[in-house]
Amino acid sequence: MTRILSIANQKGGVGKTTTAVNLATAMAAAKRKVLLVDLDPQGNAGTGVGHQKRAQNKTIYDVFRRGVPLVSAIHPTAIPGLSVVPSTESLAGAEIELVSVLEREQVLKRALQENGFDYVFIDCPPALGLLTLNALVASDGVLVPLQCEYYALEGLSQLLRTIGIVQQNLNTRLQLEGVVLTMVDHRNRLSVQVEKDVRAHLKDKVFQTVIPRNVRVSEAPSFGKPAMIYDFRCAGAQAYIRLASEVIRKEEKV
Amino acid sequence: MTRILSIANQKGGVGKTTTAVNLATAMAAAKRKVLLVDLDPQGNAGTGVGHQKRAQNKTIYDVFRRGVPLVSAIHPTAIPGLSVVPSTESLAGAEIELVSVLEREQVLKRALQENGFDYVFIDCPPALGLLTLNALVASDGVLVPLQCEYYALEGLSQLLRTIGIVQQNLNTRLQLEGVVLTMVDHRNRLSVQVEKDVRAHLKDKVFQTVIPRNVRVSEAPSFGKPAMIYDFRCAGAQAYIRLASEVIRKEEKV
Ligand SMILES: Nc1ncnc2c1ncn2[C@@H]1O[C@H](COP(=O)(O)OP(=O)(O)OP(=O)(O)O)[C@@H](O)[C@H]1O
Ligand SMILES: Nc1ncnc2c1ncn2[C@@H]1O[C@H](COP(=O)(O)OP(=O)(O)OP(=O)(O)O)[C@@H](O)[C@H]1O
Ligand SMILES: [Mg+2]
Ligand SMILES: [Mg+2]
Repeated sequence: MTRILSIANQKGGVGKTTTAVNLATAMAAAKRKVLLVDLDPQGNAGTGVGHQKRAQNKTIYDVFRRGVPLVSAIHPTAIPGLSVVPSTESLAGAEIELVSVLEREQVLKRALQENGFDYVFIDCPPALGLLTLNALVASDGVLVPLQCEYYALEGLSQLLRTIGIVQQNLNTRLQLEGVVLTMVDHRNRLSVQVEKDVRAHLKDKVFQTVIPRNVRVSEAPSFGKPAMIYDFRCAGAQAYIRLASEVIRKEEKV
Repeated sequence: MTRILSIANQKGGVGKTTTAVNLATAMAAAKRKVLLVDLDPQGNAGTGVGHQKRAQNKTIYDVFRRGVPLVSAIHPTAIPGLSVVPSTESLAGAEIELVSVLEREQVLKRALQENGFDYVFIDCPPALGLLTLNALVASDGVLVPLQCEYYALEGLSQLLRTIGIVQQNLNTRLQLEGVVLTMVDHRNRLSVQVEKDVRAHLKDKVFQTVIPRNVRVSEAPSFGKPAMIYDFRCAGAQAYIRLASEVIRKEEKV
């Protein structure tokens, strides 16, 4: 049974791509068969796993707009057990192009049926538009990276409300997998305060594992590698390994 | 003559809102009459200047969708010389709702005509969609905040190409005001390297002023104040004051 998880938050720069790339890599290291879908026109998730953009490679845009089967847009990566469906800049136009398509929010769900993977991770763009809606409708769970900053906190209630609306109207199986605190710096008073507020408010919906701010994590994409491959022993990589085992443990309890 | 500047970058979390709020405040402190337009459904720019969301307040959404004149959506702030047009969560739906409107990319331009301000700053959402397009079509210049990180650098060429397309087809007066390096940390090797690359590549299109990473800047929004009001002497506030005088000097040369 494939488990499909969206990595979503409309606030920008909170660590969605970094979490999608490193969690997917950690799951592949734990011998799961993993697919990473890049649903952001920026294409950062593809870069993060070392995917080279080539004109002849099929992308998620071909699946969305040209009815190309998902399997022809799946590409291997240098990471054993991890495959990727890359995105492209033209995906930015999909929001407008999809408007007149019937059941425009179900396109990705249909494409991901019968995919043969243990896990599918979907990296979402920083918006609550049609692309993120497609991801939520296609998913079993949604994982929310949250930076411990004031503006990021402000958007959380809008995001949780949107997830609720999707659960009631479009996808009853969708669950909040959890909120993962990213770029945490315990020397920073604001960061400590935000963590305290979020745990008090959302209780066990917040993962125990926090991801520390760690410069090696931000260096890794320039080498086209996940932090776990770039520097296995660094604090960021070790945190994502712990997060993967927390996600697996949660699922075994269900 | 009003000067209209968009603060845009499709990469999330690079400091668009922080730059829009603090640059607008610095310009107001320099005795310019300033309007800040929040074009992001997250509504962070409104929060950054202490605007309280109230149901009866008109927003930019009313201007876009209900033909309400701009003047009725302009609200004063606690900062002398600075007014704000707030946004609202419903703006997230505007991308789809605007699709069938005639000249859908000119709506903001028409609304901003005859506004009586010296400067209008438009805070854009993290996407190259219809909202950001409206901002670019309405603007004289576009200011690009850039975080010195690898993923942020990756998106820069797409943004510059989009600005070029708008200049050629929709708004011939649009200029690149400049790229502003944000959250710069000279102890961080990657940050130093990205700054060197960007200056070598874009030369005088990069502002001399850089904005340092400064925790006081990220604390200020939780008090509903720009960094300049929250802690005038902090490194971040002083950098935005220098940036404002660099923008003014550039314009006096034209
Ligand atoms: N734990 C961390 N420590 C240090 N830097 C980090 C960490 N996590 C992410 N970053 C860096 O912070 C920036 C933002 O992260 P990322 O791009 O993953 O966020 P995002 O939510 O996917 O952004 P967008 O909204 O643009 O899609 C990136 O430059 C990334 O390298
Ligand atoms: N110079 C700085 N020093 C420290 N923190 C900063 C600085 N500039 C911005 N920040 C913080 O970094 C985060 C991202 O900044 P901001 O929200 O302004 O970016 P943005 O580009 O507007 O994001 P979005 O793409 O979501 O609109 C915020 O929490 C902000 O407080
Ligand atoms: Mg991303
Ligand atoms: Mg913003």
